[in-house]
Amino acid sequence: MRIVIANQKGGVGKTTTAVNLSAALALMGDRVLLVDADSQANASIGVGLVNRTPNLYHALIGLADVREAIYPTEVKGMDCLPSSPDLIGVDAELKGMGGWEYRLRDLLRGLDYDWVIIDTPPSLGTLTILSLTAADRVIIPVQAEYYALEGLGQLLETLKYVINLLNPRLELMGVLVAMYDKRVRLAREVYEELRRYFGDKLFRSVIPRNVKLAEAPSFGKPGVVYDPSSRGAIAYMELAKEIKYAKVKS
Amino acid sequence: MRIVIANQKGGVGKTTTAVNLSAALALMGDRVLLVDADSQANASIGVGLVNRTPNLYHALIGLADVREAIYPTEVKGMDCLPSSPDLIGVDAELKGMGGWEYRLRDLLRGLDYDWVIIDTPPSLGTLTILSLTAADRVIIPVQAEYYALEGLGQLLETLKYVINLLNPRLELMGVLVAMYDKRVRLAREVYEELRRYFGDKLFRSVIPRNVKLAEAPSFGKPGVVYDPSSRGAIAYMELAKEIKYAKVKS
Ligand SMILES: Nc1ncnc2c1ncn2[C@@H]1O[C@H](COP(=O)(O)OP(=O)(O)OP(=O)(O)O)[C@@H](O)[C@H]1O
Ligand SMILES: Nc1ncnc2c1ncn2[C@@H]1O[C@H](COP(=O)(O)OP(=O)(O)OP(=O)(O)O)[C@@H](O)[C@H]1O
Ligand SMILES: [Mg+2]
Ligand SMILES: [Mg+2]
Repeated sequence: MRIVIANQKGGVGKTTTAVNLSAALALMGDRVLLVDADSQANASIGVGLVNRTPNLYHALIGLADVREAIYPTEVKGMDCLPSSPDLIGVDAELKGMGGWEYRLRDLLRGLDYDWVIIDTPPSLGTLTILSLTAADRVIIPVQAEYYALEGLGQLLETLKYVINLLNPRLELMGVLVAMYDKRVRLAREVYEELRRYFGDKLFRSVIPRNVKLAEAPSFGKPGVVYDPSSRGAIAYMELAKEIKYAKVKS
Repeated sequence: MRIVIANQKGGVGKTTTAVNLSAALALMGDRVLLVDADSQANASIGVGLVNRTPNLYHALIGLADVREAIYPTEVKGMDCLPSSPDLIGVDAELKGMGGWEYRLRDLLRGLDYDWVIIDTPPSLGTLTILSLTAADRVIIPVQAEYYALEGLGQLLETLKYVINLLNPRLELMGVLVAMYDKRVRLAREVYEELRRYFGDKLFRSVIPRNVKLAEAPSFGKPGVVYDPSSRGAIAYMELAKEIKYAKVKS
C-alpha cells in the first residue's frame, strides 16, 4: 500500500509523520520504503541520508535506475529513496515529458514493499501532484491551530481534482492531529472542530507535542528509535498499529 | 521601505511575523501596507479580510488596478493587499508575460507607504521570486529547531540568485528567531548556532512561543491588537522598534 503524507500548510508534522510511521511499521516487521519527494530533503536527513547521489531527482529524470537510488537506513526493514536540492529544478525538466504526472507511479511500480510512505513539500505543486498520483491513500497531518483549519478546504479541493483526473483509486485514509498540546484551550477547540468535520476519518491516535521528536533528526534517527519510551514515539507506534490493522478491513 | 518575509521551511512564523510587524509599525504611527503573496491567504485572514475581490491575483494579471485591491484593516494606518486561492494558478498566467518577475515591483511602485511588508508561501517558487524582486530587505523567520537550520543554506542560495539576476539592491535585514521556548535545550543549542553563524544579522528581539499569537487569527486581529500585554505582542513591538530605528542608520 502506498501512502502519501500531504498538507500544503507548512510545519504541521508531515516529515515527522512520514519518518516515524515508516520506522514504526518496520519495527513491527513489515518492509517499508520511505520516499522523500521534498527538495528540502528533511525526511532524508531524518534517517541519516544527507546529499546521497543518485537520489529521487536522478530516478525521476531517468539518469539512474530507481533501485540504485534506494538506500538502507539504520532501521531493519526500512529503506529510503532520498531527495536533494537537485529536485528544486525538476518541475521544468519533467513538464517536457508527456504524462509526467505518472512518472513517480511508474518508478515505484516494480518495487516489492509492504508499505511505501511518501513525504511531500508544503505546496500543491508538481512534486505533490506526482506523489498524489502515485499513491493509494493520503494521510493529512494537521496542527490543532486556526490557520491549519482554514487550509484544509484547498487541500480537499486538490484531492478531488487528482482523484477525478489522475488517480481514481486515491482515497483519504485519515486526518492526523499532530503536535497536540491538550493544555491549550485553542488546541482543544480546534480538535473538537476537526472531530465534527471529519468524524471517523480522524485517526483515533493523536501525536502530542514532544521535544524528543524534534531532537531525533539531529541524530539522523526517527523518534521511535531515538527514544522509544517517549510520548511522541509511543503515539507513532499506536498510529502504525491503527493503520496496519485497518488495512485488513479494506 | 519594502520588506519581504521569506523562508521555504513551513510553519516557522512567516505570516505571524508579517501581520504583527505590520500592525506594530502602524501602532507606532507609520503608514503600512501588508501584501499577502501566499495563496493560502493566511495573512489576509489574520487581519479579517476573507476572500475579498479584487485581490492581489486580479492586480497581478491586470484585471484590476492595484488601488482597488487594497483594503483598510481595523488597525489605523495599516492597509492590506489580500490574496485568495485564485493565486494558485497565477504561475501559468504570469509566465506568459515578458518580465513577469518585475510585475509585483511595478504594481507597488506608485504607492505611498512608509513600509510595505510582504508575506510569502513556504516555497521558492513564482510568488516568492516575485516578492524578493519587489523588496529592499528580507527578514527570515526561523524556528530554533534542527530542520530549520538545514534549510537556511538553500534560502541563502536563492537570495544570491535573486540579488545577482533580478534585484541587486535586495539585502538581508536579519534572521528572526520565532516560536522560541528557552526551557527546551534543543532550542537553546540551535539559537547559539544561529548566533555563531549570523552574528549581528540575528535580530536582538526574539519572539517567544505564546498562545495569544496563535489565538489572534481566529478573531481576525493581529496579536499586538488582540492582547497587547501578552509576551508575544510585546516581542513584536520590540522587533518593530529595532527595525524602525535601524532604518535611520542605513
Ligand atoms: N509532535 C511533535 N512534537 C514536537 N515537535 C515536533 C513534532 N512534530 C514535528 N515537530 C517539529 O516541528 C517542526 C515541524 O515539523 P515537520 O518538519 O515534520 O513539519 P512539515 O509539515 O514536514 O514541515 P514542512 O511544511 O516544512 O515540510 C520540526 O522542527 C519538527 O522536528
Ligand atoms: N510565537 C508564536 N507562538 C505560538 N504560536 C505561534 C507563534 N508564531 C506562530 N504561531 C502559530 O504557529 C503556526 C505557524 O505559524 P505561521 O502560520 O505564522 O507560519 P508560516 O511560516 O507563515 O507557515 P506557512 O509556511 O504555512 O506559511 C500558526 O498556527 C500560528 O498561529
Ligand atoms: Mg516536511
Ligand atoms: Mg504563512
